[in-house]
Amino acid sequence: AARAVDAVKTYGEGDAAVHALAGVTVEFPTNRFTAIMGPSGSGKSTLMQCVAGLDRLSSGLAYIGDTELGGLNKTQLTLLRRDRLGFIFQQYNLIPTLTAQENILLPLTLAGEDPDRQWFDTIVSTVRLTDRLGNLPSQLSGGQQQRVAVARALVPRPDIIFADEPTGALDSQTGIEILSFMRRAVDEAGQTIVMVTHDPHAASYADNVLFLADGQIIDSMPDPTT
Amino acid sequence: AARAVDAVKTYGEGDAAVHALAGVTVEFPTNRFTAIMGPSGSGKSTLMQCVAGLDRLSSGLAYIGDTELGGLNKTQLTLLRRDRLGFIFQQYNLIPTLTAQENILLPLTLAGEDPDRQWFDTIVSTVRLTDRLGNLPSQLSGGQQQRVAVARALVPRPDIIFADEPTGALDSQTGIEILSFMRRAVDEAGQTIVMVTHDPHAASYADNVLFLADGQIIDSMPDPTT
Ligand SMILES: Nc1ncnc2c1ncn2[C@@H]1O[C@H](COP(=O)(O)OP(=O)(O)OP(=O)(O)O)[C@@H](O)[C@H]1O
Ligand SMILES: Nc1ncnc2c1ncn2[C@@H]1O[C@H](COP(=O)(O)OP(=O)(O)OP(=O)(O)O)[C@@H](O)[C@H]1O
Ligand SMILES: [Mg+2]
Ligand SMILES: [Mg+2]
Repeated sequence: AARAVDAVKTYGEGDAAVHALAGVTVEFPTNRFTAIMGPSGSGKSTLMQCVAGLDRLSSGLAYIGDTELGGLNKTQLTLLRRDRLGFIFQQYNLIPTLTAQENILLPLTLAGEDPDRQWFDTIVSTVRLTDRLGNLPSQLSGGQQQRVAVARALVPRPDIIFADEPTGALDSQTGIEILSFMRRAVDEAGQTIVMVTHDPHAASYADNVLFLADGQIIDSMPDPTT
Repeated sequence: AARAVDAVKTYGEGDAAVHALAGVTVEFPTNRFTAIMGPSGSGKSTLMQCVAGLDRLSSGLAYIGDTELGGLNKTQLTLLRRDRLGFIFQQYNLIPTLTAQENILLPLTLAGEDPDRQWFDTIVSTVRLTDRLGNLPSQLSGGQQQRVAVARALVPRPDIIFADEPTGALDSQTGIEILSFMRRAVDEAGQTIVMVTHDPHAASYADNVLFLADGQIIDSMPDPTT
């Protein structure tokens, strides 16, 4: 579904250079749930953002399907992301002036499409926000804001969902419900999910876990159990 | 060190009212490490913010030492927080235009005080930011930003540190180092810490764990072990 070939991302120059990605070649298979773990600062968010077309590599290639992202201009990248990808950001990135419902529906609104009403209700009840849809982000707890971000990525049923620590602010029960839902979406609804997490329990829902350190893949573990 | 008596915080009115705190009476003992756990939306951040003077209760009393916060005006609250409290926010709340070092030193700068140079170096090396002090928040990973927020609260050695999920974005190794440091600060440096967490492993560093649900304390567990 997505892959990186010799991906390099460097910030700064000379002695101050930060090698966020130091040569990453990795495949995120279609209809699979892939987890990425690694120390803080090891390049997980950078890898996700470069493969999802939110950032440019310094060198190397990033693919969504057969499309090489380096060959797209900004407008083409925006359209590809809008039509094919869902993203759960580490910092949520909710629009402060829109309600929870408006934030959740924003990708479809921008694409000019109508939501599947039943699917919307299913997801809103899974993330337990049914009675908070009219609130602004500032009126929601940290975990409630994260759940809005999760719902926003799930509702359009994109080809690939990139989730950057989607359960970090949630108590274990809520986290389990969301991870189980994502597992079912892969098993029953053809979803492809790539998830960054620090939580080994969350990683246990994946089909494969990749381990990143200092901008490189150092290990992988198929069929993880906690 | 701090306490709440019949604390009530209600948002909205009538059927739409949200009872964030529904009558909380709790003590956070001096020179102890108290953890607060509970489901997403149960009132943890609200309790911390009201006891730390960052928000007003709808009814009931909040104390820092013998000072009842409802009797203070905005200026007095600001000075009390500045001089006596440290806060690690769930969303970090870093100043985007200041470097990591400037963000960490901001409370002391605002108080017109000089940092203890050795203590600063100790904390910066504990949170492993020694070579990133010159970067802006936008140039740091999610976990690195959280570590800036942690360091900022620890450097002034305030009377009480209120930490809202201080290790949520960190890999387990980094989280362990920060929690061990906080434990030592309580055991060896007279620190008082109140920490909200979703992570039972983090809570195991505390002397007592309080459980919140639907705006009320429902249980407490002294000397927790994982
Ligand atoms: N301005 C507001 N208007 C309406 N409801 C609010 C407002 N601020 C907070 N709330 C609600 O108060 C309740 C408690 O919020 P709080 O942030 O204390 O929860 P929490 O326990 O910290 O949750 P989390 O674990 O998700 O961070 C939540 O239901 C939240 O939506
Ligand atoms: N604009 C930038 N300038 C300099 N360095 C940067 C910039 N953006 C990111 N970095 C650095 O790149 C490295 C990888 O960052 P990344 O956000 O991918 O880490 P991460 O694995 O997601 O960490 P975390 O678990 O803390 O979220 C980090 O050391 C980070 O500080
Ligand atoms: Mg990250
Ligand atoms: Mg909270």
